[in-house]
Amino acid sequence: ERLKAAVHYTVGCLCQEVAEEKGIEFSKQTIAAVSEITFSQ
Amino acid sequence: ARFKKDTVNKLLHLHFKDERIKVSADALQLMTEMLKVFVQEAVARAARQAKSEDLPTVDLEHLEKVLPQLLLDF
Amino acid sequence: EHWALTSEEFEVWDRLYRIQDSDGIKNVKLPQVRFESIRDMEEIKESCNENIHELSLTEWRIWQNRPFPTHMVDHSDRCNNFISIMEKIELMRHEEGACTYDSELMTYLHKDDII
Repeated sequence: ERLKAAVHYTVGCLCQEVAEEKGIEFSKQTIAAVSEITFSQ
Repeated sequence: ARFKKDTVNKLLHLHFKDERIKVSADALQLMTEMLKVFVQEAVARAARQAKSEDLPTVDLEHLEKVLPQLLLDF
Repeated sequence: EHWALTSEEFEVWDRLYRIQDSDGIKNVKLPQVRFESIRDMEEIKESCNENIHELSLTEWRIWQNRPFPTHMVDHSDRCNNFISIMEKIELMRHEEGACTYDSELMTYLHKDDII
């Protein structure tokens, strides 16, 4: 779980960057989903 | 933002049968970069889908729309 | 350990990204994929935890007959194959009666090409 949290944190930061760049928000669930997909990838 | 190499190293070792397996610096660098590219691609495609629907927030459904093709591209 | 979150990072994660019960939203997971032809040794346990939203790979299947825009990574051959097959399926969906794919190919069939 700690490893997942570390992946989730970095995915959140990367989402933040794209959000600012594209002027759009990401729901919490979307960030969690991208993190889950990344972890399983 | 980027993944810590130690985090990626830990992720890789989750799946190694023999924990003494070492990951070279180059391999670790490449895997770290690949993970970042994967996340940026997923996020950018989902954001573009939400924008094409003129919505202010990227929701699960925008990610689900691009997900089959994203997973086939990696 | 260096791989884990620092206390500052943990605080940010807990505040911004962690899905709390109070958020009223479900956690998310990828669907379990099973190989129909190769029965997995350990049957995949159907963990139907109602508090988890399983991402769908089929909900938007009829949208998959055209390539979605890409960002830095182009579509793979595998993906383009998938898209063209989804397009064929879409065309078949609108057919009435006989399957044109069948009748088109039958004209090329040579008896000695098959057992």
